[in-house]
Amino acid sequence: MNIFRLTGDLSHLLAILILLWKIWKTRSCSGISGRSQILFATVYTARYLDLFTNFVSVYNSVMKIIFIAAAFATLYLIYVKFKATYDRNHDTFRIEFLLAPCALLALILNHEFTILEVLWTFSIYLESVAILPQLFLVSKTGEAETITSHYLFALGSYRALYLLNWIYRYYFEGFFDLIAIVAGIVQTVLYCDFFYLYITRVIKGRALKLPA
Amino acid sequence: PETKIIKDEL
Repeated sequence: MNIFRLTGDLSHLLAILILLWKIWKTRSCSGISGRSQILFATVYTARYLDLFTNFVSVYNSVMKIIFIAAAFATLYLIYVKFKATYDRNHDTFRIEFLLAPCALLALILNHEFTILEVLWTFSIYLESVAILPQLFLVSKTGEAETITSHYLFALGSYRALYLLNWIYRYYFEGFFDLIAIVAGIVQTVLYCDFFYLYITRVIKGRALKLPA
Repeated sequence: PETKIIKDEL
């Protein structure tokens, strides 16, 4: 464990808790893409199946349980409890165009052709594009609530911090996972224009409005 | 075959 990975995990946890808190407090999931949350729940389920087979540490297991539980709790809030506030008309990104290519790529480009490894690879590829429906929704509505932009900032920062973690681990531990690194770069790059808007607007107290 | 990468990250 290193400071980059720890702050990355905490940033990830913060993002997930901000989202749950926003929906619960405002009793509304307006501006939130349910489709992205479906993809995240798929990512965690596919990636954390090893939760019961190989124990890494208490921290690792506890975080995996929290991420899976929070992902499904968010889906419940969006599609059951507050479904009247779900923005069905704007949340229209075709996620099958993300799921199929990621599944195909995971079958072709992986470290080892076993069930767990292919599912892990699928989750890595899927996570790198899982935010697209959410960014698409924000671009369609042209704005995002401030709390939603904080959620996106924390979520985008987590994988950026993981990139630093991989640089650190490469030099100090000789750890190198090209699949995770390339997908992590793609994932972080997708947030760049959002990061720019967040830094130039939200930090200065203005609402996140995309230039029309 | 590549060295097995231990999956210790989230």
